[in-house]
Amino acid sequence: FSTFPLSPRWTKTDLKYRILNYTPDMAPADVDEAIEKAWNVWSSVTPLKFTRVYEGEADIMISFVAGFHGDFYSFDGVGGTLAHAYAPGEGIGGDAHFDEDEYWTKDMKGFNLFLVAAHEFGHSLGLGHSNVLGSLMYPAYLQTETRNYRLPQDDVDGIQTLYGPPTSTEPPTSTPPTETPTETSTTDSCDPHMTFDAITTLRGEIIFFKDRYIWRKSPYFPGIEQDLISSFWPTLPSGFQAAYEIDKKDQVFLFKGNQYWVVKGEFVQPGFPRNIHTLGFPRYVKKIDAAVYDGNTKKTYFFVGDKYWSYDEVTESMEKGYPRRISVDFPRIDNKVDAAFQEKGHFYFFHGSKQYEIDTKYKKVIREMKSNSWFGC
Amino acid sequence: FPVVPEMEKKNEEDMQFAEKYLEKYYKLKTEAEPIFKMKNSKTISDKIQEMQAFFGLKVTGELDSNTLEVMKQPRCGIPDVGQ
Repeated sequence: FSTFPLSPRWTKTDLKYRILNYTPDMAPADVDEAIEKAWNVWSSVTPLKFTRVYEGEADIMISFVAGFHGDFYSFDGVGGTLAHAYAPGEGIGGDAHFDEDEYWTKDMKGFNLFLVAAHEFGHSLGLGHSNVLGSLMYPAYLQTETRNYRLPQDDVDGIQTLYGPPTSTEPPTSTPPTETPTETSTTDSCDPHMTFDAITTLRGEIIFFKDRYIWRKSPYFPGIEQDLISSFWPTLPSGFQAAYEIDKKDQVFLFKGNQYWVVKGEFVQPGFPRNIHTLGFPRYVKKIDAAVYDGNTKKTYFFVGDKYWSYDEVTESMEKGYPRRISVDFPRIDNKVDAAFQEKGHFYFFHGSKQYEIDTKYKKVIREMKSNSWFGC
Repeated sequence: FPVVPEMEKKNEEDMQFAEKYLEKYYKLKTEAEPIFKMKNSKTISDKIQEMQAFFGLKVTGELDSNTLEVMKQPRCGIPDVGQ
């Protein structure tokens, strides 16, 4: 990788971008999506956050232009130069220009706008070109699969020399944590006071999250395996607070603070993290305690404090009439829910070192157990 | 062998294309630049070598077909060196 001479970089982490105009080659919504997805490539591996503004000045102004367009680098018609962008700085600094004479598409029929934009935004953030074939900052356009796009390591290394890795931005919770979370070592998996941050199924396995670790209970191998979260998802933070799987879509949703990510196996889906409020939560909700998807009803229950919401995964919207008090609909669940998952038609809710097996249909507690009963202690 | 006239014309065109490419992305100084030559100004052959090295091509300083092929790939407008 390379940076510009003297390595100019933004000295703030919250950057604003504005799309000044659209190419007639694509639907505006597809342009919006390609641009947002391109910014997420960089925000997912740095502390940077990108917010779109619709008027006035922005740090990065994005436009489609042709030929001479007011700077010293005129475009050259079809082919040749596709786009260019300026290093971080005032005025034109950071701005990105796309050659309108090219044919821009959201697929591979023309030049894929997401790929070119992600490259140009690398310049807007301070990266120069890389001579690593296959890296995003390689100067020549390379057709690349854009689903499950993963930023190549050379680009991650480059951008992190300028801005470092993502910080775990834990928004201040409403109540200070009762106990200072202590790192858990492997031998504690049978600790009778074991508590979990989040639990989800994942391709037939059950994944228990705690601090930087996960425990895997798998039908494919005996016993319990402990791993670092970073060994599964190197570009994601640790300390997830809620998680759930939609098995039919092979998607796992991971929540931390007011952000969430979606993964398919080890692949982090592009376009994330997103803010939990895009799911329909009110502003006062700062984080999710637990989440569980009911495959029968296709609804996801989100637990926050002593209340819960129901999200319809078909209409992708929050159901009316929520939040509701947990203890009203789930008798005997009188406290907040730390973690939850569904297995073989039952819900399992966790609070502290206790676990409650619940009949999904009638929402009745069937059994109470220790939280780590799954570990065969 | 005697160079066929159209081949000569093609080579001329390729060389002009290459010069433009190197001016844009490798800071090749054109004749139109001020009379005094930058102390480190380099001939076009040096610049071709620089570009070949960047792209991992065989470094010959000659405008061979591989080098021309890479130069013709659609690309970003930011220079590769000395932005």
